[in-house]
Amino acid sequence: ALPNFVLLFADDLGFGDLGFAGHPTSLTPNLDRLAAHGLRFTDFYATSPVCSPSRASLLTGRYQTRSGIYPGVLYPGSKGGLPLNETTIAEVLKPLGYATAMMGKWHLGYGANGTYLPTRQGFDHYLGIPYSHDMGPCHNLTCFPPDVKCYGSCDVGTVTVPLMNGETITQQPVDFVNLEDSYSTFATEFIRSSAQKSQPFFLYYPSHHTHYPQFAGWKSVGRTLRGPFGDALLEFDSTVGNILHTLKETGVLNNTLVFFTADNGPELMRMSRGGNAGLLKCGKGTTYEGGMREPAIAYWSGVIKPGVTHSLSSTLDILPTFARLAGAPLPDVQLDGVDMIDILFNHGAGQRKAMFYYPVDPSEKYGVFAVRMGKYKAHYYTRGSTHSDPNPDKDCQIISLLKYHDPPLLYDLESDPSEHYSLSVK
Amino acid sequence: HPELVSVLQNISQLKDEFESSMQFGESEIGKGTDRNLEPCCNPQCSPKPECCHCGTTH
Repeated sequence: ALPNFVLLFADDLGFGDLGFAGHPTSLTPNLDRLAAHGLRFTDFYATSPVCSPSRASLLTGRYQTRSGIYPGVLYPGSKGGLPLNETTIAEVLKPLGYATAMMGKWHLGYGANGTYLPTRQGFDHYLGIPYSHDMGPCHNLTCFPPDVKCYGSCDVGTVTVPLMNGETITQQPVDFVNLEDSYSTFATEFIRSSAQKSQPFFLYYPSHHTHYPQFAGWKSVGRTLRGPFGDALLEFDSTVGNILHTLKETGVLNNTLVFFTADNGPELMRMSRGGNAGLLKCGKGTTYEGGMREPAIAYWSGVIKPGVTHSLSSTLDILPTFARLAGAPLPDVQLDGVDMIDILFNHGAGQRKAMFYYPVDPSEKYGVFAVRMGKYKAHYYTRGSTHSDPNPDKDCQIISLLKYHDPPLLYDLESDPSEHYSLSVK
Repeated sequence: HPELVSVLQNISQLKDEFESSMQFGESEIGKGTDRNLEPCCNPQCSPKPECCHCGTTH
């Protein structure tokens, strides 16, 4: 039988945020279980330190510069979106008979009459918010029950955030308190329906958690020591648990690859309401490790041997991996991803030789800001970011303007993952 | 540290090869925004954006 795929994608989640990563007050029992029984990646990268470009790369296996999802992110009224001639993972799998569904945060465009919605990019079913859930006024909305208003005002002067079912808006503004329950139900029904029909499936769940403003429903509110961020993370983790439970209950767990990672590093400007990059330098918006290196887990019960891999890998590699496992042809375009089969099944070194770090605003003039090859990383340019601003490390702050390095700053990420000690190459 | 010089040379070569093969697509985000494209559950309503309000029970 063709394997099923579940792709879990957290939002603004840092390298140090999860329980298995050592965070002392996060509560993530299901992700911890995935990590314990799956293959945990220590050197896994998103392609951008912000959201839309990172998601474009995840779904297409191509750097965002090729698809045009730069600079920055898409907005509710954006005219553009992920071009329809880009081939997504869903479109790779559909011709093989896969059922495809997505719930959560799209953020790859809305456009005139929903031109860029997931339903136009290979997903049979969609339930979610088509962009970030802070992209609409939220100061009057309830983020935690019984009636704790969302922290901050989010984006004002625009429409309130909609919930879409397919291409229809079913709620506006969205009800944050019950949103995750809707997602859990959606996922459960999709998996059950596909399993009953013995149809292979692809479920993509890009969560809104743990992006600002954090929210959670009755089952998670107040349950962690970490506060709002921890409660939101717990709610995400609970949905992961529900998905795993349903996979097991429907008898398809042993034929399903579950892959978990996140879009970019923590938004440190939110301080204790933002995430935590752990020992990595800086966070969202920067090309330091904290901006783009992410926790990642591949779990396939009875197929992938549990363990830890230090192989260099990226969200770019997910499309080629799923395609190879399903026996699907690759899109006839320049891909930047390579399949991770050797890593997943042999704990091997993998095919990826390098990772290129594009800033939030890539340009042909400046090119990539940094390159990782093996254990070494060279910074050609560095710059702080508002997203990482109040961090005590000045390099992360907005006052650290664009700086060219000649020779490049060179770090050995195996002995110095925090990028503290530049190696002398004068 | 001659070995580090060699590492940097290799990285720079990789970077050059990668960048010379990179074809930038037209920026989708650079196309700008149009307030009329913002999703509204009641597209004909007025005044926007306040009137875009549907189906929320909470």
